[in-house]
Amino acid sequence: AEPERTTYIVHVAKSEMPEAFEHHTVWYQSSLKSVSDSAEMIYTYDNAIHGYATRLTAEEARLLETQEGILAVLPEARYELH
Amino acid sequence: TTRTPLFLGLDKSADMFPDSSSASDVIIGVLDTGVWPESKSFDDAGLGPIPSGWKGECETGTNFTAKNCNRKLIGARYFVSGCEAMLGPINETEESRSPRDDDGHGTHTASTAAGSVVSGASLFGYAAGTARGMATRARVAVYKVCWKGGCFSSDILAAIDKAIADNVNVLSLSLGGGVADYFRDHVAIGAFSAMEKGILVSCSAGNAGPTSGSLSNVAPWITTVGAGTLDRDFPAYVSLGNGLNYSGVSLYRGSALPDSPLPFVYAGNASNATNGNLCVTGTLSPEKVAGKIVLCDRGLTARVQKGSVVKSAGGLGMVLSNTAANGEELVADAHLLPATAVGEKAGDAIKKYLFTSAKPTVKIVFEGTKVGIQPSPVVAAFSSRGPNSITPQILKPDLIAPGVNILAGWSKSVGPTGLPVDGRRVDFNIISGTSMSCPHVSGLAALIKSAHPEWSPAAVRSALMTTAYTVYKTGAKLQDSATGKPSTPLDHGSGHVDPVAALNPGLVYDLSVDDYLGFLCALNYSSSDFLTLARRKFQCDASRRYSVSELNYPSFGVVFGSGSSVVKHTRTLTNVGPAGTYKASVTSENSSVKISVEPQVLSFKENEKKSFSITFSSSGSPQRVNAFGFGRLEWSDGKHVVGTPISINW
Repeated sequence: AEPERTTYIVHVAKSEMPEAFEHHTVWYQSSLKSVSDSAEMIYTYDNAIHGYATRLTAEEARLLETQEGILAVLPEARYELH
Repeated sequence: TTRTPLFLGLDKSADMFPDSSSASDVIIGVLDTGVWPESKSFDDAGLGPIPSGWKGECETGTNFTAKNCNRKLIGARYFVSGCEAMLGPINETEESRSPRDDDGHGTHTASTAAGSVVSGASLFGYAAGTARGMATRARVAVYKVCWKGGCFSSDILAAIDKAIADNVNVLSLSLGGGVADYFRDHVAIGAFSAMEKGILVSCSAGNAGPTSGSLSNVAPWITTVGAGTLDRDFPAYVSLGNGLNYSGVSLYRGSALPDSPLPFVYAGNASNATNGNLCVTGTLSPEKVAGKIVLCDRGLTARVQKGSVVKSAGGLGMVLSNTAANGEELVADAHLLPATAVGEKAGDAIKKYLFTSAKPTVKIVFEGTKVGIQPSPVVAAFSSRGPNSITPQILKPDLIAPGVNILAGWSKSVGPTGLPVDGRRVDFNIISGTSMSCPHVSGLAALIKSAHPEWSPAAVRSALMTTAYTVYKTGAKLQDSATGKPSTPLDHGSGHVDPVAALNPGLVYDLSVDDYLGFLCALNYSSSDFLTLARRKFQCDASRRYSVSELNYPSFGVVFGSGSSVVKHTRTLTNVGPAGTYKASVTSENSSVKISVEPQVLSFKENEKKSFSITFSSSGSPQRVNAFGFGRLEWSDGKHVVGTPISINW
């Protein structure tokens, strides 16, 4: 069975972008592709955080978190109206 | 809203709030369920051009185009990718893929914060009057992040990301999640970035009260708002066949009940289900309730849902009884059938009658809208309570504002109960929650910001907190609806907001980004945590001993660790008024805690900063473990009172 995917918010240390990349979103894309062929970026963030949202398996999330420049891969949370 | 402006003194002080462009240059971003742009609350008559610094947009989508925006509603965006990634495509027969509000909640909160003046507002005649937001001249930008499936953090973060880029001045979030460390809570993370850009972030404290430690949104860079009542009610009393009457509340408007007393039955005795007393869908026996009034207990399902269940089973009306969880707090609803809500004590007495009378009968008498209700405000039982479960030394909630039975704008996609069976359509609706108190503070913060554009978010919040009141005009302490006794700083924070006083607070406890970073050092954040939360490298000073209680917060959360009997905090006050001399006075409700302030007198030139220290000495912890004591520190120059609550925990 296809391993379950969930949404993660990937926090990136933008200042650690490798020289090889022109733009941080290209870097993000490359780092994502290195752990998952199929994962897409749902959002990229630049003001609230530096990073992006994507859907990964738990194993892909764990692998991504070990990468250079990745600060945290936090699972999405659901908030309720009060 | 109607009544709240009067209750808050905004009607008397219209001239105190600048009508100049600064008042209409403040932009409030509302993250919620979107907006119903046709609501008169977003009429832009009399408003000047859109502020030049505005970078936002009015996005096009289902049933929504740029034409729906104007000089009041200057921005509208929607964020659904996170929700759809999690749950699959939204059902477009039920939800609009656009900023359009299909729920009502977002229109209610946005119009509470900054709605234009609308005369002749009411819900079926209830709460009639002129409706207006707190900041009638502020602009509104809505960011739709909540969908039928919920509000997902990836969407919320995308909205905050955009709101920062759009240049809002205040962010209003009437939503919350579970408790998580600040660097793992995406509302806290987004709010930190917003704060750095000078944006005040106001959030609802949560409706998990009166349970202790039940707060949401407790980060110190967030303004955390609890809920209190107004001096308005909608009485609908229960008249039993034994001649006794019991108070209740209701917003029912529709076909009247017969004048004669009607047969009365307890739902628990008209159902085969174990939880039949709760009037859950499909649990009532029609043959036992048809033609009768049914007594249901609160719990498990929505209050209005219970009314719908009784109506479907042939019941003529409903009496809805509080349980211990809600105590005597009465929240009015626009039920689909003649119904009233009664407190726990009344509910118990009515059940006693039901169980002892051979042929119990009842009448429900609707009395419409009553104002001048006292005591008010009372802390709402549902309002979440401190202490701050992440950092107990940061006393939360910050303050309370009106959050019970609040009338404001509504969506035309849905009825006032929100139930699918409710085909009624209204311009305004009356609902309750800290979702309602938060936009009150968001709008009031915008008012303060318009009068003091140079103030930081922390200074605006300080002004709202240090001028909040904790006693009624009679001198009696604010009451807690959950206990009927005086509330404490863990319930009401600094007290109930008083915007007129907040305009001119005298002194403020200001905070910079670096102060917050020092706070994170005290929490032993790693460099990675700093990068996650603050998007920067930050090196704590190894030679410094950081302490969370060092944060220049306008309240004191004192924690006596085991073995420590003396705790000392320092604070810095900034004079935002004329030069003056302020004297300290401190009260402690616990004789075992001595509180001293040094120096006792501070003289300020204009804009001058002065520091003081406050020392708490405990001569022994109370017998009960995890006990709380309270106190209050006030600085006064005879004209201004700069009040800060103190909570003490052993």
